[in-house]
Amino acid sequence: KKRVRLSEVIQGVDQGYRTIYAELSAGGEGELEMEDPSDPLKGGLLIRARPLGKKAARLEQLSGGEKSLASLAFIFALQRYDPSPLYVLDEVDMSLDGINAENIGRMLRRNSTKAQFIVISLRKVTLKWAEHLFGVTMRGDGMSRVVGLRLDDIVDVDERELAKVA
Amino acid sequence: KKRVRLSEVIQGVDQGYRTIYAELSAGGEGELEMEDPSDPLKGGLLIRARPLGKKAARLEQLSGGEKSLASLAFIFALQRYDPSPLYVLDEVDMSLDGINAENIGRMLRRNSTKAQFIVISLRKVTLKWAEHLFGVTMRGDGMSRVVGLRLDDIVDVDERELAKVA
Amino acid sequence: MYLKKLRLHNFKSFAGTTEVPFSTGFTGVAGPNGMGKSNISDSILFVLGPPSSKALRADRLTRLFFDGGKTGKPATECEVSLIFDNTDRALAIDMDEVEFTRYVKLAPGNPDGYYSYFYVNGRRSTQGEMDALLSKARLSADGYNIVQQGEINRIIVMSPLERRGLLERLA
Amino acid sequence: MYLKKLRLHNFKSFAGTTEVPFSTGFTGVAGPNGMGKSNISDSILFVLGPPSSKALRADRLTRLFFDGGKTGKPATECEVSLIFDNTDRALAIDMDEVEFTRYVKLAPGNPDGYYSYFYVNGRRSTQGEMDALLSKARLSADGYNIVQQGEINRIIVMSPLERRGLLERLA
Ligand SMILES: Nc1ncnc2c1ncn2[C@@H]1O[C@H](COP(=O)(O)OP(=O)(O)OP(=O)(O)O)[C@@H](O)[C@H]1O
Ligand SMILES: Nc1ncnc2c1ncn2[C@@H]1O[C@H](COP(=O)(O)OP(=O)(O)OP(=O)(O)O)[C@@H](O)[C@H]1O
Ligand SMILES: [Mg+2]
Ligand SMILES: [Mg+2]
Repeated sequence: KKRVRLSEVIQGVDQGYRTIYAELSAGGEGELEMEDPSDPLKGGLLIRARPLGKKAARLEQLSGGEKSLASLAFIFALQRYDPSPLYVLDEVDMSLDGINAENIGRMLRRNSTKAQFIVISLRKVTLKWAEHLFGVTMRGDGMSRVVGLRLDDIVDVDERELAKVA
Repeated sequence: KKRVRLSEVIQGVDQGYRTIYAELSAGGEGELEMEDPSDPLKGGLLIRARPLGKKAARLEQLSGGEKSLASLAFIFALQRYDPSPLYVLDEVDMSLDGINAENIGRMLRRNSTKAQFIVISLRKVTLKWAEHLFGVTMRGDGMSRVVGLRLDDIVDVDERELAKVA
Repeated sequence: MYLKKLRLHNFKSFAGTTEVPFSTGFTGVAGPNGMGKSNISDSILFVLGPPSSKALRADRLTRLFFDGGKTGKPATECEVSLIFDNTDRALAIDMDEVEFTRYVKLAPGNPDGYYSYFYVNGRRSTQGEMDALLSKARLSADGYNIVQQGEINRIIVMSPLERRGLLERLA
Repeated sequence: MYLKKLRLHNFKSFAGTTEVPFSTGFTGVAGPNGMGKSNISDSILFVLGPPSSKALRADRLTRLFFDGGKTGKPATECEVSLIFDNTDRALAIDMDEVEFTRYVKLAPGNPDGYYSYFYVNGRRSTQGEMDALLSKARLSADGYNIVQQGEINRIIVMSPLERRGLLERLA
């Protein structure tokens, strides 16, 4: 019945989350846990994330980038267990340093064999992993336009190239 | 009395905000406005921001980067009217594209003749405007350390550093 | 299945009609601040997501009509279509292509001030029928497959009960 | 006046004693995720800001003690000192240098479980005395001169009354 089914789902997503978080955090440990292990319908679902080399800490103490990594691991774990055909992610790399953003870009590329990913980003380290690239621009008349871009168009998206596209 | 003083402060900060927002938005228009112009102690303080080439819109419709620009213009306007000796800004460039982040970096450098700015950032376009640079690091034992950095240490924080690790 | 085309008509900063062709796999969307990138994800939510405008940074649905730009007159309607390749029949419709459309039109006579209609392959559809189709194909916007700007850390910040709710939808 | 040195002792991820010398002008703080950058701004707020720990991502003050790292024992106290150059006498103290210190120590006997003491140039000071000194020098943390990670857009999102409150403090 409902309890058994939910329990299976939680275990399934937890399996994926453990693996994916370990990979994204380069050796950290994460897991999902029921507040009430005896009854999944009683308590809520806890999420744990312990970055490499650190003692377990409360979630709120984690840094902005560490929280994003755990969130992304959770999303990828949901996808692994029960994939959606389409993911639309808007600036999910906003708090990530260059290395973590690169790893997310690589994982998005890997996972996009099984689902379609539309990813909005300002970061070239993320965008360079895309197979297709669109630029959204406005010419000073308040009307948005979408243009096809090639990777070299944004190879320096943090600098002069943005002015050319805009 | 209290009403007159508050009215002066609002007018003073508004003056600065109009100028600074126009500069940061490269020609947009912003202003502060009392909900009740006849009595500053009755209503609250509204903030308006209309980016270049666009019709005036409700604040919530603005993009993430546009909201940050307006917020930063407000902070600089507060500084212009009544400077604090110390500003500590943590990832205020998080939503800004490369060009806007560069402009904020330049304005921070300009305003730092009159106040001390400690600015945490992941973006080299912002950090390159700093006069002094610290790196915060951890060696895998969970203990933070602060090291002096030179600009070339992070000149390719989105690239060369990544290649070393990846 | 995959989204093969997005059509926007007078939706937020997209004046007139804009068609965006998509491919399978990983598509990146780039561009300076304020150009309309998040408005594109708003347009997808407009069709697949909850009917209210709050998630789309608009206090009412009529705020979603293109506002006319600096000097023009505001539009009085907007429409977004999502055209999916359905060759794998992930959607329970026997068609290789399925188009979901939402159309909102100014109607000062109406209590809310507008009409809001949903269509599947051109035929009027209730929100309930759409939800049934979408959720069976795992396309509804409630499973954390659509993450809006600034929302990525919500999974960490949300209450344990809310987080359990995300998994209950898979059960 | 300017902050010339920050001293952290067992504060969050800063084990033992760390001294950071600052200069006038624009200092950038860089580094990968999770290294302790925001913990530095937390340490400044710990001394200059509201006494509660909530703004510092800690549910209680004792959570701010260095936790011992992977294998060590947690600290039972922490201290942060802000040393300001006061040659311009922006602070109403006739000294070229002014040091503000906050010291929190585990005290299981106490109702909250800890002591929290403030010092100015080594002498015990009440929060009220500190606030008076700081606000006259425009150094209090309530004027939007300290912007935490993720908070930059609060000015836009806050209510008009709250925004007016920011300017009332300058009046
Ligand atoms: N109904 C409308 N008509 C015209 N323009 C609109 C309408 N609604 C919103 N806009 C404009 O769309 C712009 C925001 O677009 P959007 O949020 O998609 O930007 P973005 O590309 O995501 O930028 P960022 O990188 O800063 O997040 C705003 O300038 C806003 O004024
Ligand atoms: N009391 C404590 N003892 C030891 N470590 C702690 C303590 N409190 C917090 N931390 C650790 O500090 C780290 C967060 O540091 P901080 O928020 O300063 O990172 P950051 O450099 O700002 O990263 P980001 O770029 O992601 O924002 C977390 O990993 C957290 O576990
Ligand atoms: Mg956006
Ligand atoms: Mg941080």
